[in-house]
Amino acid sequence: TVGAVAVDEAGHVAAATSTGGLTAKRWGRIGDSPLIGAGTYADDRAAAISCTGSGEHFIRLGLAHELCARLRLCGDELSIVEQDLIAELGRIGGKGGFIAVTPEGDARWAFNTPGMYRGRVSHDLEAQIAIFGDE
Amino acid sequence: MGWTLMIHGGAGSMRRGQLAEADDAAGRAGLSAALEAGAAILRDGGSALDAVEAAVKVLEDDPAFNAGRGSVFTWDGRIECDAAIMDGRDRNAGAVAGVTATRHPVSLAREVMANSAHVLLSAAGADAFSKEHGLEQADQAWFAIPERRRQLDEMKARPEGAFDSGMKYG
Repeated sequence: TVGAVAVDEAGHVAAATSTGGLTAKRWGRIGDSPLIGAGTYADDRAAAISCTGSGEHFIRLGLAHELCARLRLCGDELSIVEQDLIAELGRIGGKGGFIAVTPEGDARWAFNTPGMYRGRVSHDLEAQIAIFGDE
Repeated sequence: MGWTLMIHGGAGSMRRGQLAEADDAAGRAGLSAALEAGAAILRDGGSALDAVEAAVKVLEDDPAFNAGRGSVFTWDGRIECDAAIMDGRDRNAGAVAGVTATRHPVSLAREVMANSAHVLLSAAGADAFSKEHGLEQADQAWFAIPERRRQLDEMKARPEGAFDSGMKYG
């Protein structure tokens, strides 16, 4: 699975996710990536988020929408919400992570796997690339 | 107000010292290319929507990642892709599931968002919509790469391992 989130000069956010799914998937199995609110969500009142991992768990949590709702309705910081949701994901046996950015430019990634292919760049931050959890 | 772009190429069991050097280099090169594709749009004052589509298209074309060209095989040895895109300005969204013949599934998702009354189209219907709307088509051979075929064969050789229990590749 691959994904991107962005906030532009005008403060608008957007998210996109694309995947080949799971090797040997059967019976028309679909994961979270194409389900709006599960693996992909964007709302200028909250954030843009793109997820990757064990899709069934992201679907059950409605994780992408849950993150945006927490920011919008509870006024929580992204740094708090992302940790809460990764912990929640782990509690139901899920594995994976997500990237998220707010209209104010708060940009974070979170994951509970050993690694995640990830990168970020800003108007005022050089491009950063990482794969392993300790980078 | 500045701009920011973030990307991911999937989370998993990649550990330092276990990932082959060639795969490490290929992954980093692909991520860099995707960041640059999206940043170029944002740097010029372009929209977040255009930037995320551009970055994901680069990753869809890169066999190092599980999407588009790097997609995995189904049990039956076919390639099926899923994608979604969403615009924070008005919460407009488009998505496709189980599509088999569009080179850039994220662009098909955007076409669904921009030029249909729907949010999610799937399978043969979504493939037909793609053709009718002139998106670039690609045959199964474009998506099929040997390493993904090997992974499928490995999983099918383990009859006890139901397709999801291993969650090994994807």
